[in-house]
Amino acid sequence: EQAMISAVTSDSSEAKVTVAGVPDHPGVAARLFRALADHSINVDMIEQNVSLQGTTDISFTVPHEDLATAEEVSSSLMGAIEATEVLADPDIATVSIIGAGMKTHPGISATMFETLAAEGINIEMISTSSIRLTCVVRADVVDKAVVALHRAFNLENE
Amino acid sequence: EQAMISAVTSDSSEAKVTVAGVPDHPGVAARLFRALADHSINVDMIEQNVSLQGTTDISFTVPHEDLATAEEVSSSLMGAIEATEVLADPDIATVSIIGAGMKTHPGISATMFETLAAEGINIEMISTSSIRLTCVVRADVVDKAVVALHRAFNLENE
Ligand SMILES: C[C@@H](O)[C@H](N)C(=O)O
Ligand SMILES: C[C@@H](O)[C@H](N)C(=O)O
Repeated sequence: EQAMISAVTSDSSEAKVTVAGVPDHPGVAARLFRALADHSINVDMIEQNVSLQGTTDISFTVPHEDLATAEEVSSSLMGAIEATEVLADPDIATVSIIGAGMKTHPGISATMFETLAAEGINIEMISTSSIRLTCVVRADVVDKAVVALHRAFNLENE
Repeated sequence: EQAMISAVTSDSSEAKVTVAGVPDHPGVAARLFRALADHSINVDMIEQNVSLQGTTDISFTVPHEDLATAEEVSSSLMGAIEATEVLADPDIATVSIIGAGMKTHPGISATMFETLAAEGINIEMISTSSIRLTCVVRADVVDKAVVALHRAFNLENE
């Protein structure tokens, strides 16, 4: 399992916006992201989980320098898209493990999450791609997370 | 903008499980995914957005043949991880656009979302990587989504 992971990376260059409580019907994501695009906001991660009672939250990350504008644009849309609140969070970082074949090695995600839990690090968001598993954590613990993950996946000399 | 997207893909081979209402403190994700790994469940996407009032939802996808076991394992953990419900959803599909430089071309996500909205397709989950933007939609509309996205990104002859 350790052999599957080739790198641990982190990124502290971005901040997060969460547009919360939006009705889960067509057109909402389109409206929000067209407005952000119109303001030339470079959006990196976009995360939306399922709605359970008709509303859901959309989170996205932007470079720190774009946070104020992103929050402003999102807030100005609150009425139009019926969001209940817009939260801006500059104090995040992402930590990722990178490797092939993670889908067929289910223990890998468990090991990442156990490693962070053992450090008392709360996992605030989780996102995956075929070769990368990313967790959003508090920025002030990301270095501790990276060290612990290097150790857990036998990458200490990298 | 259209020039940035090189492919539209879809995947109907997976089902979704949502473990809802879990307390947002260290150890929860670890416990859930270690249990899934112990049952050899091949997890593909993992998605968790932020908690706003101390609890959050964790969704993940598995091959259709693993859905029953994944639901069972998750349900059996409900007490231990204090989840409020476990939802199994076999009727999803993912549709993705693939391209380079999406972060610096914010209109691309807006175009994808507008295209789906114009077809009346509800976006149930959103996930991103550096080169791929993925939406979870109802399985019965994914083909319509793929056709519309090919047209929107000028890939009709692909
Ligand atoms: C919440 C948002 O993604 C909505 N479901 C839409 O399709 O735009
Ligand atoms: C919700 C879950 O991700 C939790 N925050 C954990 O760290 O395990």
